[in-house]
Amino acid sequence: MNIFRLFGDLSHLAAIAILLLKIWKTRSCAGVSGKTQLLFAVCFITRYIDLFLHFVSLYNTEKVMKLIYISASVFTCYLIFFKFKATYDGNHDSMRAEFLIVPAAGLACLINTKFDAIEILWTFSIYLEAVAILPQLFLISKTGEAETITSHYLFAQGSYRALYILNWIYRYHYESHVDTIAIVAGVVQTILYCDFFYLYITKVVKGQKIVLPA
Amino acid sequence: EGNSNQHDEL
Repeated sequence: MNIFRLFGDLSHLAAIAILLLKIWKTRSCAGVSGKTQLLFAVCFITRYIDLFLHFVSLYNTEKVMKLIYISASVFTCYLIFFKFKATYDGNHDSMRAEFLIVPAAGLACLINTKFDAIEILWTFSIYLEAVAILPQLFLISKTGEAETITSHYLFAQGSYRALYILNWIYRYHYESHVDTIAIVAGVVQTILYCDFFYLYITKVVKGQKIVLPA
Repeated sequence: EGNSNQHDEL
């Protein structure tokens, strides 16, 4: 464990917590893409499938973190699609999620480390996570604005994988550890946030709201 | 080759 990975995971936890708080406090999921949250839930379930296969004692942090990620993302989907369904902006959350899931699944079968079920699921989860934020960014471009709290959520969500890139550089240099698939997907994922990061740094930090077109 | 390519990250 290194500082980059630690802060990356903390940033990821913060993002999940910010979104949950936003929906719970405002009792509304306006401006939140349900599809992105569904895709994240699928990512966690397919990536941590080993939790369900051979149950291991929960004492170690990693298992607890995996369970937190899975339960928090499923609970977020429950809030969006059931509890606060009336506030779900289905019209603007219109990016076809199939166009992300099918290519990720296909690519996972073509480019992977080992052709076995668990590894393919892990690879699928990595590829899907790289593009899972697209419906959310698409929704913001359609509505033309993002609530400040949603911007903070996106900043934390984007920073998590950006910090993981620093973690991979660190591990390459000090542990000569390389996970090419995760690195390539992580770089793609972070690049997708660049436009948003620019808006966040230039606007939200100054207390302004993000309104598109910038 | 038994590559212990366990993915040890979240």
